[in-house]
Amino acid sequence: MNIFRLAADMTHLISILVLLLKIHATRSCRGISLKTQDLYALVFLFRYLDLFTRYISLYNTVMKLVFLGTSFSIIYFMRFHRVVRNTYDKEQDTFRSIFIVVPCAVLALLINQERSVLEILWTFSIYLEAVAILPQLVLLQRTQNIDNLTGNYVFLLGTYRGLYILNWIYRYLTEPHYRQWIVWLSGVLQTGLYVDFFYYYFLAWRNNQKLSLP
Amino acid sequence: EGEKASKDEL
Repeated sequence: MNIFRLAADMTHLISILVLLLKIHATRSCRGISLKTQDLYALVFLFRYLDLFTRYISLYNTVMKLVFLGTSFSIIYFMRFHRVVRNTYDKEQDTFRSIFIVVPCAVLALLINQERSVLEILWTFSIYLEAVAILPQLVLLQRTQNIDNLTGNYVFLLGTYRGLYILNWIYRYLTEPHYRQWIVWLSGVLQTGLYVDFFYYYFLAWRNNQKLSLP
Repeated sequence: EGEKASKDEL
């Protein structure tokens, strides 16, 4: 475990806590894409199937359980909570998830490192995570007056991915056999999707204005 | 084993 990896995981954790805080404190999920949240739950579910087959470390196990638990509780709030579910922008959250789920599934079947069910599901989760933010970014573009917590949530998610790239560079340099092209390419693509958002996030911050995407 | 390394990541 290096400092970049730890910082990345903590940033990821904080992003989820910020989202939960927004939902609890404001009793609203306005501006949050349920489609992206569904996709993340799917990502965690398929990636962490090895919870049952392999023990890596206590840290690893606890974090996996936390990510699974929090992602499903966010979905629970958005779908079923008496107050919160009414604040969901269903009409604006129109991205068709099927257009990313199917290509990712096909890609995972074609490009993987081992022909086993667990490995193909794991690879699918890597591809899917790379593009799972798209419905959220589309919804943000349609949202007038993006609130601070929503903006910071997406910013932290992007930062988490960027830190993972630093972690990979560090591991590549320090661990002789560390090679993972599928993960690296997906991760770089995923971080790239945030570039536009980061630009407007910093612009709003510098000018002391409310964030909005053109 | 290197191929499996990232499986210790989240």
